[in-house]
Amino acid sequence: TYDYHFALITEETGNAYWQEIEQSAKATAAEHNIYLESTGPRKANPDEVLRTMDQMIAAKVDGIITQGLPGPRFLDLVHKANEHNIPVVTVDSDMPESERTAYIGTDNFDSGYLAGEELIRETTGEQVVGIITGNVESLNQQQRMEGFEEAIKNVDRIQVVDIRESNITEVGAAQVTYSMMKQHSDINALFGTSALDGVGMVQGVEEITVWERPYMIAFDILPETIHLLEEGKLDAVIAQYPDKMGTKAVQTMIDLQHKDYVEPLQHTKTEVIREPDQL
Amino acid sequence: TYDYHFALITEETGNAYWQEIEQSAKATAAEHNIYLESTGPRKANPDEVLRTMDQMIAAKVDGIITQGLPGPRFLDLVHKANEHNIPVVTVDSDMPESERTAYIGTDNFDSGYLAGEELIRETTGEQVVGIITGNVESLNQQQRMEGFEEAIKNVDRIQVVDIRESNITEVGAAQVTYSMMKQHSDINALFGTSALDGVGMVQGVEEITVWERPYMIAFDILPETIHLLEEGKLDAVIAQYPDKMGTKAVQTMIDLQHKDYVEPLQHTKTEVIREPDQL
Amino acid sequence: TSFERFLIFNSISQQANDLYEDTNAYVRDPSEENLTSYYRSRLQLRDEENRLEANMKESENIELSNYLNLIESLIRNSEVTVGFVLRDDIERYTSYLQETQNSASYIQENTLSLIDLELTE
Amino acid sequence: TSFERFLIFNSISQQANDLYEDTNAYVRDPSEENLTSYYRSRLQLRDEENRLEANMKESENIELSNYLNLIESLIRNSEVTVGFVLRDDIERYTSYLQETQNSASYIQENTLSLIDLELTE
Ligand SMILES: O[C@@H]1[C@@H](O)[C@H](O)OC[C@H]1O
Ligand SMILES: O[C@@H]1[C@@H](O)[C@H](O)OC[C@H]1O
Repeated sequence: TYDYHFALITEETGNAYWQEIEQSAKATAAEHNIYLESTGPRKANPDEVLRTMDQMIAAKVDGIITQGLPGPRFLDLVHKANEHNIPVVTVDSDMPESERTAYIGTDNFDSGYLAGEELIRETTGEQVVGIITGNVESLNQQQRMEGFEEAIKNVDRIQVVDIRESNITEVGAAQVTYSMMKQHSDINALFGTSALDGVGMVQGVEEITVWERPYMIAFDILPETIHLLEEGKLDAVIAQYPDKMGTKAVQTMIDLQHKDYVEPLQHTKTEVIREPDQL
Repeated sequence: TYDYHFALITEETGNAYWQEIEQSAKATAAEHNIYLESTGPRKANPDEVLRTMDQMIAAKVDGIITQGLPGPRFLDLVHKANEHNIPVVTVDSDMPESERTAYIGTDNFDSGYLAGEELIRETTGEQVVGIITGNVESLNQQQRMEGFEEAIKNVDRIQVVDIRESNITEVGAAQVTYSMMKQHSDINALFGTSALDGVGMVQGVEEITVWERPYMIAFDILPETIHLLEEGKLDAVIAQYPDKMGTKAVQTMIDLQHKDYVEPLQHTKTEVIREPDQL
Repeated sequence: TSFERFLIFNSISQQANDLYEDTNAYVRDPSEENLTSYYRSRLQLRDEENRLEANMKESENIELSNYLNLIESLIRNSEVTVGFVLRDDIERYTSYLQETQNSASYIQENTLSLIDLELTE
Repeated sequence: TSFERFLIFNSISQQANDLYEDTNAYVRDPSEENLTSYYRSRLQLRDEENRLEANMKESENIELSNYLNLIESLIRNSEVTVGFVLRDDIERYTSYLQETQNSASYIQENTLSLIDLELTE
């Protein structure tokens, strides 16, 4: 039988980014005789994640690994989990106001700032920017946009004209890119803040006949995205390391079974990738 | 086999008010060889109702009877139902901006106005009023409060100090009555706008030791509520006739199977009940 | 057999719903009669739980121990609700009634995934 | 037997999910290969639907005709989605993909209530 039973609740089961977190978490769990139960909604749905959290508490798991979510219900459930001696570790997106024991993942403000700096360095003249974001309510997406705005704050030639939601899907990103570019014919730069936005942005731009392709910077080094970088259809990608998040989250949860204290803030690496061979 | 297959989607399956609508609708359907499929969420949940509407359209029913709901999704679904030749009849709460074919139920503004008039007639001196409503988003609850405010508009001695939600449950009404009276010790009149609020209000008031019971007016002539009127624990009740709504909704839907036009606005009776023997 | 286990899962899911309904009935009207039917339905769920445990003895199954914990948490929430009704603590029995309802629906949701599991094994 | 019907319901519910996934895969990457696997999974769902119809012939059952209509509506939505991908109409294939996903989950939800019905009859 197993030593411990941990629950990983992902944002969306079909999303390649979260599959990386899941695979590395499962692999680490298998090395330590731990049963890792991984579940999540088919399409992003915070209410369902909160409900699953409550179920896991009722099912008496030994630890819960999940994204930090906005709103009072998440705070209540983390408090309830702690009351039942079940530690909660947030991954990919933090909620420091909650009683979560540790956060493992990208410094999201920092990664947005990096994207802003990249845009400044790589472009000259007026930049009219459109942002495609996963969900405006997601805490990590908000921080990335804040970081980006902070970086371009004092550079007058760069202005953000519109922000649209892709709902963390490729098809969604393609559609909103298409309609945003139709509405703002002066857009010449695009910034995608979640894993599938880059691929969707390229599709959206291809649907419209434009004279010159806009400057495009996106998130996450998923295979499809790296392929687009190779082809020159994307200019830069902000790398995250979701496999490291999965491994470290499970390791931290193992430590929490016999230690009271772990490092509460464990940022995983973020960097700008301009050439695929940098990886 | 059956001639037609209608769907009735109630606001909450456990609620005695909706059970009256359901029973009379089923009885009328049985008289006409019609299969009436009645479903609804266990606890009030508009998203689930909308989802069930979509399922019923996909299941190709011959007609849908449901509450009118706020928001764009309801408008889309009624439009979609019409496209599939499925008429939608709203009951208990209307949404006239949608393409619904007919509304059958109380004139909700009017019924709230009646309650306001009753309060003016039956009381003298300063009246500090607390309102307990089912849900603030529900269209019929909003109209009842608007009608009530309209009636007391020019009477300076009557002021509404607070509005709380019972979530159309007795327990909810009891809890918010209790905390509202604790917060506002000067409340001397209570108005409950949905079926279980009256009973809950009485329970909430009984939990607090007050010198003098506030004036209390509530909605719906469910058995428990009438019993409280007999005991003098409620001062007046605004009667609705949900059984008439069920019967007329099914009859109207039968007409719609072979007629293009029916009376679009069919208000069922509303009246003030002060003595149980009025019924 | 898997069909027998399937029948037990189905009956547990219905029993879970009954326990919630009886707890709710007692909260709305704390009479002797409602208290008795609450105790009866709690007992019935316990019986089904024991039947399931006996039937599954041989296979160490995490999904199953989840399910048994969900049943435990439903029974506990319903007991706490009834306790607060007896002590007239309106704020508490309202919130525990909500917890009781949540746990009943978790059991219903898990029933389908357990059934799926039974079939695909 | 009711167990046999139960197996069919369960397999339809899984097939419905596969059809949605294959439609989604084709939308994301409209290759020949993805189109073929879409057609294959559509065919499989049709086969299961026919099997169910044959098995239930004797009992005139409204729930069942609901279920068959839900399957039809899933197949239709998936076909319309694929059609709009071929015509490069991004606004339309996005919204029909959402409809396809909704219909797949309606089938999964109805599976449990059909199974419940089978048992309690
Ligand atoms: O939160 C995730 C984000 O970090 C990634 O970039 O895109 C997918 C999201 O689910
Ligand atoms: O809408 C319903 C209302 O008319 C009734 O008064 O109370 C119950 C509600 O569900």
